[in-house]
Amino acid sequence: MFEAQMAQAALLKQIIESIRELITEATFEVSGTGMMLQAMDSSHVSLVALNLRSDGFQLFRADRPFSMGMNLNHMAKMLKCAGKDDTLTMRADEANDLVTFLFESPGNERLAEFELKLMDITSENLGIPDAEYSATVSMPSAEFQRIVKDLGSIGDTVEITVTKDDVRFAASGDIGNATIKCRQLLDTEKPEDRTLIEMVEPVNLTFALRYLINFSKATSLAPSVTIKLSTEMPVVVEYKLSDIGYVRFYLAPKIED
Amino acid sequence: AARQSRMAAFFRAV
Repeated sequence: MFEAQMAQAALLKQIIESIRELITEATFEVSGTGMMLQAMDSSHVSLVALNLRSDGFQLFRADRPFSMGMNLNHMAKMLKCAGKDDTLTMRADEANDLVTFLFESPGNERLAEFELKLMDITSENLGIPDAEYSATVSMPSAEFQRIVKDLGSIGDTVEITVTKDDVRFAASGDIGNATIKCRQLLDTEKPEDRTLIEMVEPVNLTFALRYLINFSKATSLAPSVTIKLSTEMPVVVEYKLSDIGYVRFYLAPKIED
Repeated sequence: AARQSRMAAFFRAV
């Protein structure tokens, strides 16, 4: 038996909206520690890792580890039916191939029950080692979204360069070139407005912009984003979900032959 | 031009 209750159905809805274009089918692994999902896009260039800790839920019960394969577009269809302030309760048991989403209005006057068919998904799971990264940049998530969208109108790829003084995003295309340089900014009223650059050694990497633009769909989930880079390694783009976990996107770099 | 690498080149299947 699995049962979990979230104060805001809207949170899960936003999470699924932010990843469903990248991965259409995925298996949620449920255990006593929470709900996790790891999946690659169909071209195996990017990977999504979602972690929702059990202590971030209002109620969480998972008698034994349990896998729930879901079509994320179908899941999104159901989650869209939740009211803005509805709570969400998820229920599933091994006896039937269904997960139930219960949406309850704040005054408890409306209770909607949606049952989604579960599916068996065969996917390759990758072990992601904990690594020290050469550079870690934290910046407002809206700023990162603006940068990748702006550069996406100039070129297909972005070259990210981190030095101790700044982080540069550069793109080129048929119409010309663009470089956006962000300096470290610590003296802000709100901590989420900071741009923090931690550099062990300088890095310079190139990535396909369309994936980064896709990752930035998670902007509304967190005020700031953390980008971790090491030479010839996938970049990590992390959105922390307050009090419950994170969504991490990994993207393999473009490499010179 | 640079070649697009894949995730499996960095992380192993488990």
